[in-house]
Amino acid sequence: ALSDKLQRVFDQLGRKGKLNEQDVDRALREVRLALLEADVNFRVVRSFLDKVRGRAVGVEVLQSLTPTQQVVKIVHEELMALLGEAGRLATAPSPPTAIMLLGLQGSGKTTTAAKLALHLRKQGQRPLLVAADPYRPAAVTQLEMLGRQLDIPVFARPGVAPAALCRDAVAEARSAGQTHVIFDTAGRLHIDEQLMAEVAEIRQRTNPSEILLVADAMTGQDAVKVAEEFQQRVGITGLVLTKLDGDARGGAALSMRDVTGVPIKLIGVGERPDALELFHPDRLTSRILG
Amino acid sequence: LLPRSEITDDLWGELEETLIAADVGVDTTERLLERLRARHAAGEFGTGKELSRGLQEELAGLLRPPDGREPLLPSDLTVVLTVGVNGVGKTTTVAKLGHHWSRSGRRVLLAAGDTFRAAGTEQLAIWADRVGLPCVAAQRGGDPGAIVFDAIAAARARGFDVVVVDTAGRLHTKTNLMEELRKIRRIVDRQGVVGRVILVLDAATGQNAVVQARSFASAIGTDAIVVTKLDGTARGGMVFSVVRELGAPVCFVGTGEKVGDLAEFDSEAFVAALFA
Ligand SMILES: Nc1nc2c(ncn2[C@@H]2O[C@H](COP(=O)(O)OP(=O)(O)OP(=O)(O)O)[C@@H](O)[C@H]2O)c(=O)[nH]1
Ligand SMILES: Nc1nc2c(ncn2[C@@H]2O[C@H](COP(=O)(O)OP(=O)(O)OP(=O)(O)O)[C@@H](O)[C@H]2O)c(=O)[nH]1
Ligand SMILES: [Mg+2]
Ligand SMILES: [Mg+2]
Repeated sequence: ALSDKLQRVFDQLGRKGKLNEQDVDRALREVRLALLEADVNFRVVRSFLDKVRGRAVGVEVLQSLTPTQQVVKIVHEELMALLGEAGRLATAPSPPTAIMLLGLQGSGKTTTAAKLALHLRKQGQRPLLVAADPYRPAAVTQLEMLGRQLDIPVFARPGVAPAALCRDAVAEARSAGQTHVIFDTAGRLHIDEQLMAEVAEIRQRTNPSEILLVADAMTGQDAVKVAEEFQQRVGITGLVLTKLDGDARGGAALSMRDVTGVPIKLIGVGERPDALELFHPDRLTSRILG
Repeated sequence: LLPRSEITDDLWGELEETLIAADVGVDTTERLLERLRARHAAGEFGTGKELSRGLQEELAGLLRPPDGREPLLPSDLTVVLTVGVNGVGKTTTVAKLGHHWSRSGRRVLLAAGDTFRAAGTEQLAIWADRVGLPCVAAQRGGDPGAIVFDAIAAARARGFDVVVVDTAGRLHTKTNLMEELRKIRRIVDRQGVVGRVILVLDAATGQNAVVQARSFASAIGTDAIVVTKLDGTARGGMVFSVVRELGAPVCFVGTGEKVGDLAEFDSEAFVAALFA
């Protein structure tokens, strides 16, 4: 663990209570390694370490008899501060509240849409799922099967383009008295002009209260480019991190949160519809630090 | 990366950044740069351009498959198990591989071994229909081992010589799901056919790709790797550590969502793309 590695660095220095800045830099190199191995983006690591260094070269570390504890405490606090509080889901001024899920191919959007619908229904809401992926073979079938399994209605219109379909779904939900409309969109690359324009158009036509970027917890350095591009092109209001039931350290979460400033709202912890949790910054911090 | 004339500290830093940014990982990056520094100290590399070329040669070397490997598809009946974690592109890759091999003259049968996920079978059935390949399938919730067994029987009876099996996505941390995969592998082995395992990795995956590869390889072995979604901005640098550890080469890469978006792996082009 990081604290063991740091302990070794400070033990080798052997002079507690009289550390200098170079000693702190040696310790910070271990932190850098831990964060890079956890897939935090290298630029995010650099700016994060600058912040940590600013505190770590203060007397609290240099004159401490337990410098390891002090550095670990600072790193932990700064990571928690960066990750921020769990974001809550916004609600529209008048129903239905539209929530758009978007992200790269295979990140877990369709599964998350079903999970989110179940979560809302358990809270007494009346969600409508919208099958807005006309491209992937059996994508609509996948969402319809999930909807049947959970007894949640699914709005699907073969041959209707996603933006028009989502707008029609909102109108349908309004007249049927549904409280939430969840758009499951097709996976897309952030560099695909046409598909990025598509989600920008869905947003324009339906004015969602939430635009959630669904990202795979095992994503590496590329997470920054993806998050920045979706942020710039469409605007996102929240992050969803999926497949956290695996053993990926999840550093991508830190990177995406750092570059977009957008809160992490939900985490996926399994394939079943009930495997959705609220995000806990302390748990993710410990996981990233390994 | 501009071809500098002088080898400066800045250049070493830039090379390190390029590798880290491409998900090559700290450990592999440090080893590569140490080797380069040793070569440089021994008098190699007069210019930055030569240094950069030296690095690219080392990288390409890491991807070279060991000699004397058996072909991925021998001429006998071969069953290819396509495995990997959730969402990496297995089902799409099964369709692409089936189509590719069929066009090169093999008699291909697909097997829809994902009986767990909603529409797991339907998704492959649609692909099979689009590319004109037969596909063995069963009801959702069925035993994937039974599908593989039936597909092998059908292949023997009807003269197919390649069976490409799609399996359900599974995180390598799930012991019961890895055991299910071992059971599927045993069924293939007991049939006395050639069994091959293709591990599918998403190019955007970070260091967890190495853990995934290790787990799948130790459970059922891995004969080749397919890296998908290289049409994105991720460079797939974790593949160097994976190939080095598993001794299995990358055979194909996925470059898009259409059935033709599959390319034979070109290690030099792959390495060049890291520096593009
Ligand atoms: N273990 C685990 N698997 C998940 C989680 N979320 C999604 N999955 C799985 O990840 C795979 C991909 O999920 P999908 O919901 O189809 O992903 P998607 O983003 O809709 O994919 P595209 O529509 O093709 O872009 C499926 O096998 C899901 O069961 C999670 O939190 N944990
Ligand atoms: N851009 C791009 N997308 C790809 C590529 N390969 C697959 N995809 C997409 O990735 C998503 C997931 O692909 P699947 O084939 O369903 O992945 P899978 O591994 O079978 O998923 P599970 O069975 O749920 O674990 C789909 O939207 C595919 O179209 C690729 O090479 N490039
Ligand atoms: Mg989907
Ligand atoms: Mg699949």
